[in-house]
Formats: sequence, C-alpha cells, structure tokens
Amino acid sequence: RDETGSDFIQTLVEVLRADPEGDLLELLTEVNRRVCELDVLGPDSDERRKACLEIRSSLRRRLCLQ
Amino acid sequence: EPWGLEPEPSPSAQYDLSGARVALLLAVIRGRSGAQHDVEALRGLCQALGFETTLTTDPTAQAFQEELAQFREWLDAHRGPVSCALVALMAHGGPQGQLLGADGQEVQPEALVRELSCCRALRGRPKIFLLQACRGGHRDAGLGPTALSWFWRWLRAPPATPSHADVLQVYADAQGSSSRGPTAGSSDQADILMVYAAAEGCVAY
Repeated sequence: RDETGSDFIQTLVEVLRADPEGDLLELLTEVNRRVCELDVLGPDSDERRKACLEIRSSLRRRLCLQ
Repeated sequence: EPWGLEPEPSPSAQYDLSGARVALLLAVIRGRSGAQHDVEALRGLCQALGFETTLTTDPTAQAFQEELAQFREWLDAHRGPVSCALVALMAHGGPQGQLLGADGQEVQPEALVRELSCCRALRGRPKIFLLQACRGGHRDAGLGPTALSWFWRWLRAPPATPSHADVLQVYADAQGSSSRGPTAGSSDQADILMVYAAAEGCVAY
C-alpha cells in the first residue's frame, strides 16, 4: 500500500480543488486519465501495474459542485 | 404540471445545489496504511465545497449498513431542502466486490447505495458514491503482448455479467418508461453517480 494515500482519492481531490466549478463528470474523466497514466509498483514485485476507474452515472443533469 | 410531476430536465440543465450539501465518509483505517491521508484530503475537499461532513472510522460491516440507514433517516428529517449527498466508502475489498468492515465481515456496496435510493429528501437530487476498495485480485499489467492477447479473448467472449453499456441501457429504459406514465417522478435508479477506484475484478491501489 502507498502510505501517502490512494491514487484515486488523492487525484480526485487534486482535480476538484483545481477546478471546483467544472462539470463533475468531465472532471472525473480527467481523474481517470491521470490515474490510468500512473504506473504502480506492486509491494512484492517490480512489475508495473495499471489501474482504471469505473464511473457509473444515471445523472440527468449537469453536476457542478460550485 | 398536469400530473404534479417534476419537469423533465433539458440536456443543458444543471442540478440546483442551493440547498444543503451533506457528506458521509466511512473509512476503515486499521490495516490500511495511507488511508488516513485519504480521509483528511477528502474531508478537506468536502468542507471546501460546502458539504456538511460526518466521518466514521473503522466501521464494522454492520456499522456500514447502520450508518447509511441513520444518514437516510437524518436526511429525511432534515429541515430545509437537501440538494446533494456524497458518500465515500473506503475499505479493503473482497473478491466479489464486497467491502470488508473493520471486523473482516462483508457488506455489499450495492446494498448501501439502495439505502439512499429510497431517501425521500434526496429524490431527484444527485447522490455521489466514491468507492475506494479492491474489487477482486486481478492486477492489470497494462497492454503488453500478453495482456493484449487476454484482452482480445475477453473482447470475443460473451459477457457473463451485464456490461457497463447494459447497465446504462437499463437506466435509460427505466427512465424512459417512467417518464411516459402518469405516476412518473424520478426513478429510484436515477441521479446516482458511482465512482469505483478500480475496474470490476481488479485491485485498487
């Protein structure tokens, strides 16, 4: 485990703090792009691993948190 | 509105967030190094965005369910309109996508989502779920030659479980049929945004 926090939550906070007025679905797409770019080293090997978010939405309108 | 219905939202319409915003953060910290950083970062973000935030650390599996039920009851008794709810669920995950409470017992995240689907105060309001947990043990090595061959086999195989597109179609069908009938309001399945830290069956880092 990464002692500085998870890739998803840390990237989410970074992206939303940078653009709190943006459309949340677009911001999550950006979060996913950044998370997918990351290479993760497993705890018990030097092999690089990838992660990808899954976003499920049944929103009916744009959602902007600020 | 002849049937006392909600107006159909136009494609460009935004959710009205002028009412209260509430967040519930449920995080298993024990045995998850770095988890405290996630809690602090998320709590700071929620406060910056004006969410009234409740945090519970190290909930058992039963407490996950109870916290959601209490949250729903609190929202239904809330004075004044609630415009948005955010729920973050952070824990180790089981092989079938279960969340593991601090006691090692399992709870299905979908059961937690259903708890808020029937919340009257949140009807027609956006409900955001953030799930930071493993959803299985598959480790994605990226699209190298081996992974590519696995990917093409997976692509050709008939889906064993509903795909993302299938789920979206179900949502679309449900909304389409509900908007045609005289009892239409918003579907229990509508206005939900779920964000998983990993794809189905995969490890979350």
